[in-house]
Amino acid sequence: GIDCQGGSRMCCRQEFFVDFREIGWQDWIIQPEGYAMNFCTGQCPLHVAGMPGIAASFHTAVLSLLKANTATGTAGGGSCCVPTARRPLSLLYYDRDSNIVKTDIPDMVVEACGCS
Amino acid sequence: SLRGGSQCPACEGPTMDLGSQRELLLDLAKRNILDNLHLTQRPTLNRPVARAALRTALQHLHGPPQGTLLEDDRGQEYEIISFAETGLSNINQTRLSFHFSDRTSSGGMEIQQASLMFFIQLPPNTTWTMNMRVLVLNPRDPNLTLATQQLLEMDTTGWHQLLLGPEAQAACSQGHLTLELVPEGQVAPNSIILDGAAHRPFVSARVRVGGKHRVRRR
Repeated sequence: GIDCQGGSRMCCRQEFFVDFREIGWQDWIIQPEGYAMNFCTGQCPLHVAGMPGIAASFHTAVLSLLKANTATGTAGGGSCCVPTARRPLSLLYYDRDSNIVKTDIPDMVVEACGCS
Repeated sequence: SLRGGSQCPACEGPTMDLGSQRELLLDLAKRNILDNLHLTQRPTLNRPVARAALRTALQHLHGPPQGTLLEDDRGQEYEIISFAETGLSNINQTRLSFHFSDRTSSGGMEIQQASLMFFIQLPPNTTWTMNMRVLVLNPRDPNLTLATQQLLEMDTTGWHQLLLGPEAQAACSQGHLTLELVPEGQVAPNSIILDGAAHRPFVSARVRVGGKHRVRRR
């Protein structure tokens, strides 16, 4: 996956960090100090559809060309810039009974993006 | 998801100003966390926990078992530390109460393991016997009923851990657990430390949400 930089308009991962202090949640969430949510944004031209990321080798380049050729004439496309790798968020927090709870919420942090 | 099967929202590029986009993302992040914790709103803390008690309790939390992966079809796991509230205590008995919120509106809460941690202060070269009763609330009876009891023998000052059986686990699942500690034989009063900032008794429980009644589709 590619991280968004500068004026790139291709599918990439945009970092987005939520500081729990900023939203006033630091009193009930003990750890961590924030949530690195991140999200996917950018365009997915037809020739990179189905590629998790951008073509990076000879084989993927050939495959991309084949896709572009066979896709010519098909309208709409339907490829989307989506998370291709995610990891859990570990949280330690107080619940409404002031108990301490530790849990791992799966698939919370976007680690990489690609075209569906 | 695709809109009308043709246009991908992520491909549209920014359609709002940075400030509005940031607000939207913050709202999304908050809702994402609350939804996944089965909360409708952030908890309000009514009974703050002393930092020393927190530090002691956290030393007893464990990570997920080594070599296991989070699977999509497995219920989400929690570890919960519930600090005791004391009531009806006298020299002959100490009653500890624990509250557990139901973490989900459907699927139930399955307690996989629960243990009581309590601090005992004993004079040197002393052995002390204690009878521990597990009492549970019966929906049809306002009084607590005895579920099980165990005899414990202790000979050192420090933290003691006691694994709680199925009756106590079931009581935790129902949201309320009451334990009664009854010292036996010659023992100094206040041997069970109940209110010191760093020595408050607690129950540590490993919980799975929605796992018990799950049906796997093949």
